[in-house]
Amino acid sequence: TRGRFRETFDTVNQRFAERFTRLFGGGEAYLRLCGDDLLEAGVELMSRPPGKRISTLSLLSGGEKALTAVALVFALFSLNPAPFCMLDEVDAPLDEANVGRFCAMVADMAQQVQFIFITHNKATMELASQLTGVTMREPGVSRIVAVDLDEAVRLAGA
Amino acid sequence: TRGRFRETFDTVNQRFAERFTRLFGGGEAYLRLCGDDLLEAGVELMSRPPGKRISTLSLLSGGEKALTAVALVFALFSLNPAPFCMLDEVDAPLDEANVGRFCAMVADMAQQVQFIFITHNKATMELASQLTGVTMREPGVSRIVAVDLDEAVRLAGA
Amino acid sequence: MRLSRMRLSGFKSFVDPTDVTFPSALVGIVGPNGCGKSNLIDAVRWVMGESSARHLRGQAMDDVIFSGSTTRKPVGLASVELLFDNSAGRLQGEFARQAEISVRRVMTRDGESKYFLNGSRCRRRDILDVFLGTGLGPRAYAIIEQGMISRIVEARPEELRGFIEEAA
Amino acid sequence: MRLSRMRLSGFKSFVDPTDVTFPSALVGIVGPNGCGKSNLIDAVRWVMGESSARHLRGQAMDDVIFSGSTTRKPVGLASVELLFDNSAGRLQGEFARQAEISVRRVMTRDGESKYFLNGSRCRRRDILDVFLGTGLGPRAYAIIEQGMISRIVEARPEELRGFIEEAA
Ligand SMILES: Nc1ncnc2c1ncn2[C@@H]1O[C@H](COP(=O)(O)OP(=O)(O)OP(=O)(O)O)[C@@H](O)[C@H]1O
Ligand SMILES: Nc1ncnc2c1ncn2[C@@H]1O[C@H](COP(=O)(O)OP(=O)(O)OP(=O)(O)O)[C@@H](O)[C@H]1O
Ligand SMILES: [Mg+2]
Ligand SMILES: [Mg+2]
Repeated sequence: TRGRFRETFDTVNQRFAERFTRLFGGGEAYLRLCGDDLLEAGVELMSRPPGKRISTLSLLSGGEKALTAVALVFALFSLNPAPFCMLDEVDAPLDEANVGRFCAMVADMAQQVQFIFITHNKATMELASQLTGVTMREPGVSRIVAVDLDEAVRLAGA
Repeated sequence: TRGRFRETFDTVNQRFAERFTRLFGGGEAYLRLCGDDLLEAGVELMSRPPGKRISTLSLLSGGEKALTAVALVFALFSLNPAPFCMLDEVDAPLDEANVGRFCAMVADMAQQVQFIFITHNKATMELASQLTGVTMREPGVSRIVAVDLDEAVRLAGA
Repeated sequence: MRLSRMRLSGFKSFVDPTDVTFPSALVGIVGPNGCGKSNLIDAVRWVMGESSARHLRGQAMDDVIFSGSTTRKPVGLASVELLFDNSAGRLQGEFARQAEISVRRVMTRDGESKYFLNGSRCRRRDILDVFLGTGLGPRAYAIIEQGMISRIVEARPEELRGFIEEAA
Repeated sequence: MRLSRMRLSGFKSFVDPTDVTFPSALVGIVGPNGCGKSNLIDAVRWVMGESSARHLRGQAMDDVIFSGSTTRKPVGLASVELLFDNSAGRLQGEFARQAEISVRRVMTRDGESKYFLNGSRCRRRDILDVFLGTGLGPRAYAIIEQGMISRIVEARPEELRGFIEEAA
C-alpha cells in the first residue's frame, strides 16, 4: 500500500542518513524516489562523502560505494532487528580509516545484537571478543580451531 | 562464424586451464559449452581447486571464484596482448597464499607486458618496482606523490 | 535470543561432526580462501528453512550434502543443529519459557528434509513460526552474505526498492 | 609500446594539472578509499576514445569534468594526455618511426571532445586507428577495472560467451 511504503521509506531514509554520516565521519546521504507513483517508483542512493559534492552512487569509489551500502544494510536491519547478525566480509574493500569507523558502529550495536563476522582484516579481528579459525588441512574437509589474534592473522593470510 | 568461435574457444580454454593451475598451485579447470549450437551456446566455468571435486563456479568460495576469473582474464588478454595492462584491485578477495601466486604470474608476464596495478595489499605493493601514491589532503582534490613501501602501506591504510 | 552453538555433519565441506560455539556478542571467523567460513553462514540459513538452492550458492538442494574430496567419498546425509540461548525470553508461544531452543534440519540425497524442534520432529513451517516476530525470517537482514554489498551497489532503482520492501 | 607518462587536468578529482609517470614494467598505485586511483584508470580509457559514460562510472559524458568540492568550484574543461614510448617500434603506419607518441583528449561542458595526436588535431577514429592491432581497442582486456572480476564471476552463460567473443 502507498501509505505503508511511504512510512517504511521515510524511516529507512532517516536511519540510513544517520548511519552514513557516522560511518564516513561526516558528509551526508539520502534515498531518492525516482518518480511520483509511490507504488512503482524506484529508489536511488544519493551520497556525499565528506568534502565532496553530492552524486549518485555510480561516480563514487569502490570503498565509498561499499560503505554507503553498509549504512543502508544496517538501516534495513534496524527496521526488524534480529537478536543476531552475521556479516560475511563486508569490510573487504574498506581502508583503515573506514574499517575503524565500521568497527566502532558494530561495537556499539553489539550492546543489543550478537555479531558473528567473517573477516580477513586484522583491525576487524581485534574487535572480536572471541576468534574462531576455520582450516582445511585435509583437502576439502573443514575443521574448527580456536585461535588468538596472532594465530588468526596467520591463518587468514591477512 | 562457427569455425572462428570454435577456434577462439579452444585457445582460451587451453590457456585458461594452464593459468588456473598455476594460480591455484594445482587443481584444474575448463570452459564448458552449454548446448550443441556453436553459434548460440553459452559458456560455463568448471573449476576444481586442489584437493576438491570439480563443480560449477557458484559453489566455490569468494576468493576461489575471483582467482578463477583472474585466470580467465589473463587468458583473454593473451589472445590479443596489449603492451600494457592495468589492474584495479583484482587481488582484493585473495588470501596470502593466493596473492603470492598471483604476484608470481604478474612478475612473469611483466617480461613482455607493462603492468600498472592498483592495490591495498602489502604483498602486491612489494611486487612493484615503483610505487605511486594518490592522496586527497584537500577534500575532493587528488594529488600524486612518490612513495616507498612503508609510506605506501601507511597511505593505503592497508 | 543469542546463538550459542551450531553442530554440522555432512554439510558442504564440514563432513565430520563439528561443533562451533558462539560464546560472546562479538565473534570473528577467520581462515584462508575456500576453507569453509561462508559455508557456516549457509548452514545457519539452511537450518532456518532456506528452500532456494540459489541462496545457498548451489543449483540443486542436495548441493549442500558433502560431495567428496580427493581423500573422502561423498556422504548421503547433511545435518545442521542450531542452539539458541533464550534466557532473555524473547520467543513467543510454546517455547517462551525454554532457556535453550534447538533447531535441527537433516537432508538426504533424494532432497527430502526433516526438521526437529528440541528433538521432536516438526514441519518446516513450525521452524519458521518459531522465528516469527524475532527479525529472523528467510529474507531478513540478519544474514549479510558475501556479495550482498555488491548486489546493493549494483542494484537498479526498482531492485533497490525491492530491498526496502522486503525489510518492511 | 609502454606507457611513459600521463598528464591530467580537470579530469574527475584531478582538477589541478597533474603528472603521473610510469617508468617501469611494474608500477603500483596506492592510496585510501576515494582518493582518485580508479579515476586514473578511467582517464586512460577516456583518452583512448571511450564513448560510453557508463564505462566511466558516469551517467553523462561530462561527468568526467571536475564538478567541484567543498573548497573548489567546478571547472569547464577536462584534459588528459598520454605519452607512449614507442622505441620498440611496435606501431604501424605513419607513427612507426616516432620514439614517443602523444595522445590527448579535451572535453568541454557541452560534451564536445577534441582529439590530438602529437599535438595536431585529429578525429577520434584516428586515435582508434593508432591502436589497431596493438591489443588496445575500446573493448580489449588491457584495462581490468574494479568490478570486472565480479562481473565475470556473476556472468550467466550467454554473457560469458560474450566476453570470449569480444576478446577474439
Ligand atoms: N557439497 C559440498 N561438498 C564438499 N565441498 C563443498 C560442498 N559445497 C561447497 N564445498 C566447498 O566449500 C568451499 C567453499 O567454502 P567457503 O565458501 O565457505 O569458503 P570461505 O572460507 O568463505 O572462503 P573465502 O575467504 O574465499 O570467501 C569450496 O571450495 C567448495 O568446493
Ligand atoms: N567529475 C568529478 N568531479 C569531482 N570529483 C569526482 C568526479 N568524478 C568522480 N569524483 C570523485 O572521485 C572519487 C572516486 O575516486 P576513485 O574511484 O578513483 O577512488 P579510489 O582511489 O579508486 O578508491 P577505492 O580504493 O575506494 O576504490 C569519488 O569520491 C568521486 O566523488
Ligand atoms: Mg567466503
Ligand atoms: Mg577504486
